[in-house]
Amino acid sequence: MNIFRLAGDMSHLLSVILLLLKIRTTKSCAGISLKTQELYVVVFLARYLNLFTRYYSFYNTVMKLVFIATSVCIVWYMRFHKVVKQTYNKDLDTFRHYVVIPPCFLLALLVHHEFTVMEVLWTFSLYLEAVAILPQLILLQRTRNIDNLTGNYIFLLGAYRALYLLNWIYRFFMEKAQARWISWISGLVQTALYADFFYYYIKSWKNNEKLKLPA
Amino acid sequence: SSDSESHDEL
Repeated sequence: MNIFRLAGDMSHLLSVILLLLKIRTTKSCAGISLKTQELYVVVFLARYLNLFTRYYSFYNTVMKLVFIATSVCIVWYMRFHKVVKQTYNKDLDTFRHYVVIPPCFLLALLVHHEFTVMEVLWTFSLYLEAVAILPQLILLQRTRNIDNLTGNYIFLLGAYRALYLLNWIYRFFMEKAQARWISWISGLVQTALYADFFYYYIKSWKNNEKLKLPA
Repeated sequence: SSDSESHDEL
């Protein structure tokens, strides 16, 4: 474990806690993409299958359980909670997210470290996570006023994978870890998708003005 | 092995 990976995990943890708090306290999920949240449930279930077969550390196990539980909880709130589900921007969150699942799975069948069920599903989860934020970013451009809890949620979510990139650089040079192109390229694509959001988020933070994305 | 190497991360 290094500081970049810990900071990344904490940023990721904070983002999901922030989102849950926003939904629970404001009883609203306005501006949040259900499609992205559902993709994250698939990502975590596909990636954390080794939860029961391989014990790495207490931290590792607890964090996997937390990410699975929070992502399922968020989807439950947005789909079934009588008050929250009314606030879902159903008409704006129109990205057909099931379209990205087969290509990611096919790519995982073609490009992976080793051809085993666990490895292919793990690889699939990396490819899917890289594009999972797309519905949310599209929804952001469609919703005029972005509340700052949502803005902070997306910033932390983007920051987590950016910190993981630093973690991989650190591990490659300091721990002489071997090249892990699948993680690196997926992580780069994922972080690159946040580029313009980061730009407008930092700009709004510097000028102390409301976060607005160009249409 | 690649497994312990790359799968100890979240």
